[in-house]
Amino acid sequence: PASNLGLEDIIRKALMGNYDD
Amino acid sequence: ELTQEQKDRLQFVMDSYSKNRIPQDIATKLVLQDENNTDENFVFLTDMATSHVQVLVEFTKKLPGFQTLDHEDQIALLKGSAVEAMFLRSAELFNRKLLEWNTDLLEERIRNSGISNDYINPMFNFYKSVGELKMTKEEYAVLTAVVILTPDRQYIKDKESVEKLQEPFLDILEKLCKIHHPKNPQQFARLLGRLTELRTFSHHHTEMLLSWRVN
Repeated sequence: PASNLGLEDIIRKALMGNYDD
Repeated sequence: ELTQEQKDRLQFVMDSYSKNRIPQDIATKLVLQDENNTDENFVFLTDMATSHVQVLVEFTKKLPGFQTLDHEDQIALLKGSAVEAMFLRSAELFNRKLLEWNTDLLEERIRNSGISNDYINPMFNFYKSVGELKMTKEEYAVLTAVVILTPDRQYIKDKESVEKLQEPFLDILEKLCKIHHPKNPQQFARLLGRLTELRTFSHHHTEMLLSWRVN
């Protein structure tokens, strides 16, 4: 779940357009 | 007056800022969930914070020149500004009643989420002090761009390139303040003053998350 991801993980994924998590 | 180039830049950023919304399913959760317990509010707020960051990244990607920056500098800028941009956006939502839902309900959920009042009260005071500036939507959007493109964030390698991207937004913001608040020559200085206040939130936020996790 998103709540287990750190800020940097969320940013890296979003920069790559990856929103699966 | 804004130059044609500044008008075009502002229009471009406003188009992207208008799409800057928390997804409807998260908004719906707020309205539909009757149960108002601390655990659920915790999950709700973490979901909302995640959405905030994702929407912020989409907005940032479209800031002119951002994609030309070094990839690790892009991440450093976003990491350094996410919390500040989030508080600024929250201030806008609360003050301009942009939420289709009741802000009182949201305030109640925030107050009942296990976060200490020592952190929550300064946050609502900040919303109030931002509200007193009567900022327009353009001012919020451009100030957000200024926050994101702050050159002196930690781990930035090429500060000069970031500075070059931030400057045009500072120029636009200064003009917007003069145009929208002709009777208040201090508006621009006050907006920049709020940025200093925002920085203290970034620091408090880290402490707050730690105490929240422990609880």
